[in-house]
Amino acid sequence: FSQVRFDREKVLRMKPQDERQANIIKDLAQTNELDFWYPDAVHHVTANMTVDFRVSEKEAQSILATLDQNKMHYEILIHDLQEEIEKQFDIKEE
Amino acid sequence: SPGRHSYAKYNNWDKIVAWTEKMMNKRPEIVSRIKIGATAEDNPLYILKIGGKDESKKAIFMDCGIHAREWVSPAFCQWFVYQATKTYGRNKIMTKLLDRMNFYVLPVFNVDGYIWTWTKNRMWRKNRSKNQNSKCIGTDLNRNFNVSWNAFPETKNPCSPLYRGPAPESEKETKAVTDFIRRNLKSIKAYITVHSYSQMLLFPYGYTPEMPPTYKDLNKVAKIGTDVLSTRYETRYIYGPIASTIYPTSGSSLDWAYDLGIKHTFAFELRDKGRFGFLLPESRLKSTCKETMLAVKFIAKYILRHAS
Repeated sequence: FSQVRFDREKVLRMKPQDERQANIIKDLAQTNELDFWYPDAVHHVTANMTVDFRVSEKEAQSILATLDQNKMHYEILIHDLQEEIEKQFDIKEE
Repeated sequence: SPGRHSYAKYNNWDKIVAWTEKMMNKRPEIVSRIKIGATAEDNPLYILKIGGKDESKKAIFMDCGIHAREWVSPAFCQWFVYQATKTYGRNKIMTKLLDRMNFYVLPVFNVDGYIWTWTKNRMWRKNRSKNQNSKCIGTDLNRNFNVSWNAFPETKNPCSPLYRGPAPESEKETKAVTDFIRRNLKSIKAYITVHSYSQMLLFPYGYTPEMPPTYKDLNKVAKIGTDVLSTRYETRYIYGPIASTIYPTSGSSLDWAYDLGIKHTFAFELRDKGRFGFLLPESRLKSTCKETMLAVKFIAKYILRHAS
């Protein structure tokens, strides 16, 4: 199966409350490898839009710290992406 | 042998190919397989034509799997073919639909990308074509259509997940689909493209905030479509034009098909709302497909009655 692994990678959800918060996400995307799930790219991010993106284990800590520092509310939708990938196949062969 | 195909599970490309052949052999009177081209990596692009030999009937074109990691989408196209063939002759509505119209179903649009998600990287989105003067691979096929293709500067970078390609229809997959639709434009009355996730039913436009000329009609169909979809499991979808309902896009297949003259074009963003995102568990596949089937059947009935 898939060679690339996603151990402990996270998917975060947040809703930037204003332009300043939207810009913080855009800044984070310049310095980190964010994989946008919704919307599909950082340039679509605007205030009051729900934003989902994937972050690597390595970058997660500093990204969460930045969000905390800026008092940005977020939710961790997926804590360990690799686990979730494996859990997709939850129907046993008939 | 590619192993056993299952509608309750995700199927890899080899299983899907074998399944297309099986469907064709099982119901030759209503199913035929058309090879419309090949991908960048020389995999075949197959369409299943459901509904008999008459080319002059109204038709609906439906594609799945334009974005590689959206696995629920190809699963729905397989489900649709299965249900259509299984219920033809038994279910009054499906029998009427298939007697009077054809469905062209492309179960996997982005074949190379789909294979890549199974073998190398589950999170891959684009196709797998090589880009000149760049180490980055792949084009977002849903930015490669010839409609407002040049509008968004963010899609010019080959390393962007939204890279639009070096020219409109530069990708073999896009070209094969657009050529097929243009060849059958007289009969194709509706275009449906299936994506995930976020539970939406979208219609043009994405490239402009302006409303399409047939806005009222599209809005009505989308409203009833989402209402019908929710009747089975109370799954709530929102609906509306792409630009204001999701976000502005350029080069999308939906806008292209609409501007080409297909006046009923819709995009489904299937389940879920983000709990699983692109990783919807197989245990939720059947319910997702069943409710979506209701909406697609409604659209087909509407086309049969109203499209000229």
